[in-house]
Amino acid sequence: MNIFRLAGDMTHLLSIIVLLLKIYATKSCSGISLKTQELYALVFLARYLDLFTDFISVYNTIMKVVFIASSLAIVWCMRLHPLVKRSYDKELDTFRHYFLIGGTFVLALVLNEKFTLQEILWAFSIYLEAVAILPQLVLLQRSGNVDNLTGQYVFFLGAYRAFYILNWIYRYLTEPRFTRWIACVSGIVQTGIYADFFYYYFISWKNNSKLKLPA
Amino acid sequence: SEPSEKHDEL
Repeated sequence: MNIFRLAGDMTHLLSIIVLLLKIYATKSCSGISLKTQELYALVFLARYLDLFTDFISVYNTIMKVVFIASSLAIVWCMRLHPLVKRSYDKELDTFRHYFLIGGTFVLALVLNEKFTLQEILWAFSIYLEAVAILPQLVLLQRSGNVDNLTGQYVFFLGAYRAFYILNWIYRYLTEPRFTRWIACVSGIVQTGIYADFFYYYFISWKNNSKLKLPA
Repeated sequence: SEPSEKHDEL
Protein backbone atom coordinates (compact mmCIF):
# COMPACT_ATOMS: atom_id res chain seq x y z
CA MET A 1 0.00 0.00 0.00
CA ASN A 2 1.30 3.49 -0.80
CA ILE A 3 0.02 6.97 -0.12
CA PHE A 4 -1.27 7.41 -3.68
CA ARG A 5 -3.37 4.27 -3.56
CA LEU A 6 -4.68 5.12 -0.08
CA ALA A 7 -5.57 8.63 -1.29
CA GLY A 8 -7.27 7.05 -4.31
CA ASP A 9 -9.32 4.64 -2.23
CA MET A 10 -10.30 7.38 0.25
CA THR A 11 -11.32 9.69 -2.61
CA HIS A 12 -13.36 6.87 -4.11
CA LEU A 13 -15.02 6.25 -0.76
CA LEU A 14 -15.65 10.00 -0.42
CA SER A 15 -17.41 10.09 -3.80
CA ILE A 16 -19.76 7.34 -2.62
CA ILE A 17 -20.38 9.13 0.69
CA VAL A 18 -21.17 12.38 -1.16
CA LEU A 19 -23.63 10.53 -3.40
CA LEU A 20 -25.30 8.78 -0.46
CA LEU A 21 -25.43 12.14 1.35
CA LYS A 22 -27.09 13.81 -1.64
CA ILE A 23 -29.70 11.08 -1.99
CA TYR A 24 -30.34 10.81 1.76
CA ALA A 25 -30.30 14.54 2.54
CA THR A 26 -32.34 15.73 -0.43
CA LYS A 27 -34.39 12.48 -0.76
CA SER A 28 -33.81 13.04 -4.46
CA CYS A 29 -31.65 11.47 -7.16
CA SER A 30 -32.26 14.14 -9.81
CA GLY A 31 -29.17 14.58 -11.93
CA ILE A 32 -27.92 11.09 -11.07
CA SER A 33 -27.75 8.44 -13.79
CA LEU A 34 -29.21 5.12 -12.63
CA LYS A 35 -27.40 3.47 -15.56
CA THR A 36 -24.01 4.60 -14.27
CA GLN A 37 -24.90 3.30 -10.80
CA GLU A 38 -25.94 -0.06 -12.26
CA LEU A 39 -22.68 -0.24 -14.20
CA TYR A 40 -20.70 0.44 -11.03
CA ALA A 41 -22.58 -2.27 -9.14
CA LEU A 42 -21.70 -4.65 -12.00
CA VAL A 43 -18.04 -3.50 -11.89
CA PHE A 44 -17.71 -4.28 -8.20
CA LEU A 45 -19.57 -7.61 -8.39
CA ALA A 46 -17.44 -8.76 -11.34
CA ARG A 47 -14.16 -7.55 -9.78
CA TYR A 48 -14.57 -8.68 -6.19
CA LEU A 49 -15.46 -12.32 -6.89
CA ASP A 50 -12.26 -13.20 -5.02
CA LEU A 51 -13.74 -11.64 -1.88
CA PHE A 52 -14.13 -15.07 -0.25
CA THR A 53 -11.32 -16.95 -1.99
CA ASP A 54 -8.26 -14.64 -1.89
CA PHE A 55 -7.66 -12.87 1.39
CA ILE A 56 -5.38 -9.86 0.75
CA SER A 57 -5.85 -7.81 3.96
CA VAL A 58 -8.55 -6.71 6.37
CA TYR A 59 -8.57 -3.29 4.71
CA ASN A 60 -9.00 -4.86 1.25
CA THR A 61 -11.86 -7.07 2.39
CA ILE A 62 -13.70 -4.30 4.25
CA MET A 63 -13.42 -1.87 1.31
CA LYS A 64 -14.70 -4.50 -1.12
CA VAL A 65 -17.75 -5.14 1.06
CA VAL A 66 -18.36 -1.39 1.43
CA PHE A 67 -18.13 -0.78 -2.34
CA ILE A 68 -20.44 -3.69 -3.22
CA ALA A 69 -22.97 -2.86 -0.49
CA SER A 70 -23.06 0.89 -1.22
CA SER A 71 -23.38 0.49 -4.99
CA LEU A 72 -26.23 -2.01 -4.58
CA ALA A 73 -27.90 0.24 -1.98
CA ILE A 74 -27.79 3.21 -4.39
CA VAL A 75 -29.31 1.16 -7.22
CA TRP A 76 -31.98 -0.18 -4.84
CA CYS A 77 -32.70 3.38 -3.65
CA MET A 78 -33.07 4.78 -7.16
CA ARG A 79 -35.21 1.88 -8.36
CA LEU A 80 -37.39 1.08 -5.38
CA HIS A 81 -37.33 3.76 -2.69
CA PRO A 82 -40.85 5.30 -3.01
CA LEU A 83 -39.68 8.89 -2.47
CA VAL A 84 -36.31 8.84 -4.27
CA LYS A 85 -37.36 6.97 -7.41
CA ARG A 86 -39.88 9.70 -8.26
CA SER A 87 -37.04 12.19 -8.80
CA TYR A 88 -35.12 9.96 -11.20
CA ASP A 89 -34.65 11.71 -14.59
CA LYS A 90 -35.79 8.65 -16.55
CA GLU A 91 -36.33 10.58 -19.79
CA LEU A 92 -32.85 12.13 -19.62
CA ASP A 93 -30.97 8.97 -18.63
CA THR A 94 -31.21 7.34 -22.05
CA PHE A 95 -27.61 6.27 -22.72
CA ARG A 96 -27.66 2.73 -24.21
CA HIS A 97 -25.40 1.29 -21.54
CA TYR A 98 -25.97 -2.29 -22.68
CA PHE A 99 -23.56 -1.55 -25.53
CA LEU A 100 -20.95 -0.61 -22.92
CA ILE A 101 -21.49 -3.92 -21.13
CA GLY A 102 -21.33 -5.98 -24.34
CA GLY A 103 -18.35 -4.13 -25.78
CA THR A 104 -16.23 -4.30 -22.65
CA PHE A 105 -17.10 -7.98 -22.12
CA VAL A 106 -15.97 -8.87 -25.65
CA LEU A 107 -12.78 -6.85 -25.09
CA ALA A 108 -12.19 -8.79 -21.84
CA LEU A 109 -12.55 -12.08 -23.72
CA VAL A 110 -9.80 -10.94 -26.07
CA LEU A 111 -7.55 -8.93 -23.73
CA ASN A 112 -7.04 -10.52 -20.33
CA GLU A 113 -4.22 -11.71 -18.09
CA LYS A 114 -5.35 -15.35 -18.20
CA PHE A 115 -8.26 -16.99 -20.02
CA THR A 116 -10.01 -18.00 -16.81
CA LEU A 117 -13.48 -16.92 -15.70
CA GLN A 118 -12.11 -14.87 -12.80
CA GLU A 119 -9.49 -13.08 -14.93
CA ILE A 120 -11.94 -12.42 -17.76
CA LEU A 121 -14.45 -10.93 -15.30
CA TRP A 122 -11.67 -8.93 -13.65
CA ALA A 123 -10.58 -7.44 -17.01
CA PHE A 124 -14.27 -6.87 -17.85
CA SER A 125 -14.70 -4.92 -14.60
CA ILE A 126 -11.60 -2.81 -15.37
CA TYR A 127 -12.78 -1.92 -18.89
CA LEU A 128 -16.38 -1.34 -17.78
CA GLU A 129 -15.30 0.97 -14.97
CA ALA A 130 -13.41 3.09 -17.50
CA VAL A 131 -16.62 3.87 -19.43
CA ALA A 132 -19.20 3.56 -16.63
CA ILE A 133 -19.30 7.34 -16.10
CA LEU A 134 -20.48 8.05 -19.67
CA PRO A 135 -24.25 7.84 -18.96
CA GLN A 136 -23.72 10.19 -16.00
CA LEU A 137 -21.75 12.74 -18.05
CA VAL A 138 -24.35 12.62 -20.83
CA LEU A 139 -27.13 13.16 -18.29
CA LEU A 140 -25.29 16.14 -16.78
CA GLN A 141 -24.93 17.72 -20.23
CA ARG A 142 -28.64 17.18 -20.88
CA SER A 143 -29.82 18.42 -17.51
CA GLY A 144 -27.84 21.67 -17.88
CA ASN A 145 -27.34 22.91 -14.34
CA VAL A 146 -25.50 20.55 -12.01
CA ASP A 147 -26.18 20.69 -8.28
CA ASN A 148 -23.12 20.99 -6.06
CA LEU A 149 -23.22 17.53 -4.52
CA THR A 150 -23.60 15.84 -7.92
CA GLY A 151 -20.69 17.89 -9.27
CA GLN A 152 -18.55 16.93 -6.27
CA TYR A 153 -19.56 13.29 -6.66
CA VAL A 154 -18.34 13.19 -10.28
CA PHE A 155 -15.22 15.17 -9.43
CA PHE A 156 -14.11 12.76 -6.64
CA LEU A 157 -14.98 9.78 -8.83
CA GLY A 158 -12.64 11.08 -11.54
CA ALA A 159 -9.94 12.15 -9.08
CA TYR A 160 -9.65 8.69 -7.48
CA ARG A 161 -8.41 7.02 -10.66
CA ALA A 162 -5.94 9.86 -11.20
CA PHE A 163 -4.44 8.98 -7.79
CA TYR A 164 -4.28 5.35 -8.95
CA ILE A 165 -2.20 6.41 -11.96
CA LEU A 166 0.31 7.97 -9.54
CA ASN A 167 0.15 4.70 -7.55
CA TRP A 168 0.99 2.65 -10.69
CA ILE A 169 3.90 4.96 -11.54
CA TYR A 170 5.17 4.65 -7.93
CA ARG A 171 4.85 0.84 -7.94
CA TYR A 172 6.48 0.60 -11.38
CA LEU A 173 9.45 2.56 -10.01
CA THR A 174 9.72 0.71 -6.71
CA GLU A 175 8.68 -2.88 -7.47
CA PRO A 176 10.94 -4.88 -9.83
CA ARG A 177 8.30 -6.92 -11.62
CA PHE A 178 5.33 -4.59 -11.42
CA THR A 179 3.41 -4.42 -14.67
CA ARG A 180 -0.35 -3.95 -14.75
CA TRP A 181 -0.93 -2.86 -18.33
CA ILE A 182 -4.67 -3.63 -18.38
CA ALA A 183 -5.38 -1.55 -15.28
CA CYS A 184 -2.91 1.18 -16.26
CA VAL A 185 -4.09 1.80 -19.81
CA SER A 186 -7.75 1.50 -18.82
CA GLY A 187 -7.17 3.86 -15.87
CA ILE A 188 -5.60 6.47 -18.15
CA VAL A 189 -8.55 6.23 -20.57
CA GLN A 190 -10.95 6.47 -17.62
CA THR A 191 -9.28 9.60 -16.25
CA GLY A 192 -9.13 11.07 -19.77
CA ILE A 193 -12.91 10.74 -20.15
CA TYR A 194 -13.25 13.10 -17.17
CA ALA A 195 -10.88 15.66 -18.72
CA ASP A 196 -13.57 17.97 -20.11
CA PHE A 197 -15.62 17.64 -16.91
CA PHE A 198 -12.54 18.58 -14.85
CA TYR A 199 -12.00 21.57 -17.13
CA TYR A 200 -15.56 22.93 -16.70
CA TYR A 201 -15.48 22.06 -12.99
CA PHE A 202 -12.26 24.09 -12.56
CA ILE A 203 -13.71 27.03 -14.56
CA SER A 204 -16.88 27.04 -12.43
CA TRP A 205 -14.76 26.86 -9.27
CA LYS A 206 -12.45 29.69 -10.46
CA ASN A 207 -15.34 31.97 -11.48
CA ASN A 208 -17.30 30.83 -8.44
CA SER A 209 -20.14 30.21 -10.86
CA LYS A 210 -22.63 27.36 -11.26
CA LEU A 211 -21.15 24.32 -12.99
CA LYS A 212 -22.58 24.17 -16.52
CA LEU A 213 -21.56 21.57 -19.09
CA PRO A 214 -22.05 22.68 -22.72
CA ALA A 215 -24.86 20.68 -24.32
CA SER B 1 -0.61 -18.09 -7.19
CA GLU B 2 2.18 -15.53 -6.94
CA PRO B 3 1.13 -12.67 -4.64
CA SER B 4 1.99 -10.18 -7.38
CA GLU B 5 -0.36 -12.00 -9.77
CA LYS B 6 -3.20 -11.59 -7.25
CA HIS B 7 -5.17 -8.44 -7.76
CA ASP B 8 -4.20 -6.71 -4.56
CA GLU B 9 -5.71 -3.38 -5.61
CA LEU B 10 -9.36 -2.39 -5.27
